Amino acid sequence: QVNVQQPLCDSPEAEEAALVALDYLNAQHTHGYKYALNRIEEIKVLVRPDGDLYSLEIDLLETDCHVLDPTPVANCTVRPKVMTAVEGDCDVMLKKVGGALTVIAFKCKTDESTEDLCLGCYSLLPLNDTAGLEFAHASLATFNNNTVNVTYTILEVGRISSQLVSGGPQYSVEYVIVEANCTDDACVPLNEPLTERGFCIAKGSLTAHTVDCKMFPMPVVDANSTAVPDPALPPAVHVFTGSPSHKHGLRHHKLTSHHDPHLSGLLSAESAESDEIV
Amino acid sequence: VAATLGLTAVDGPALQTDPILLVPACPGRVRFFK
Repeated sequence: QVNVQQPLCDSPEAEEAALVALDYLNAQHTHGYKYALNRIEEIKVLVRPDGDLYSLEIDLLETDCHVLDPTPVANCTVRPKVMTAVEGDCDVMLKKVGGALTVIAFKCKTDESTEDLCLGCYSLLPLNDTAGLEFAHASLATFNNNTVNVTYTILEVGRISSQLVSGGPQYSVEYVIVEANCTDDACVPLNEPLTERGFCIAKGSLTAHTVDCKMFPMPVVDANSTAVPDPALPPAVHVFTGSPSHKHGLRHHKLTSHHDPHLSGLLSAESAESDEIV
Repeated sequence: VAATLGLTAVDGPALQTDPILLVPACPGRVRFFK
């Protein structure tokens, strides 16, 4: 016999659990964008002597803050539907011990909303779209031409979208840049603690475009002047060296899909919803 | 409080008009859009 409680989905208890789950999911997410809480769909609390178990179903929406951007997700803007919203549906199990909630398993499914697409609107392209990537590199060259002593390369492409207008396709591309050591052949990203990184949005065509890059704040330096590595810094295996790190045809970055180390059975298996390797 | 005021506790039908019961437990409010 199990004692199951069902708090209101908008109760402080449910909100607390949802925010713990959201922070955890965003911390697990090493590519793409941070997600914001849109709705608590369901909550059940299994009261147990060794700590209550929370079963939570939450609906998330993609923001415009890249996961490497230190901006708190509460200050990030959720992408509107017309920009092709990306949504995450997550089942999360949490355990409450000593008043503290801890995520012990989760399962997420990520989808994009296409119901509001219109003629002339931007539509998402795969992250390995050749023309889109060519545009990204052209815009980065423009940016590099306007910097002194530093050259940047693309660390990760976040979004590629295009819009068909009378003068030809117009692109809107978002990507993360990192300082790089460039030769005639290739650029190798610097992977030092104080390497500067930033987030760029480029719009237009190959020959006429704008590019706007926002550099991320530098990592914290401790009292011994030793830089503390940013935990969000992706491992070297993900660095971009002339072709995108995602060689598959994802239309967008997906949430980490599944983490159920000790609790198989607590979360129903719905197959692998994400192809992204994390 | 009921004893102090001389009231009689009522159960059954009276509870069905409790406004709390009219609030759906889940799903919760939509923060951005559906």
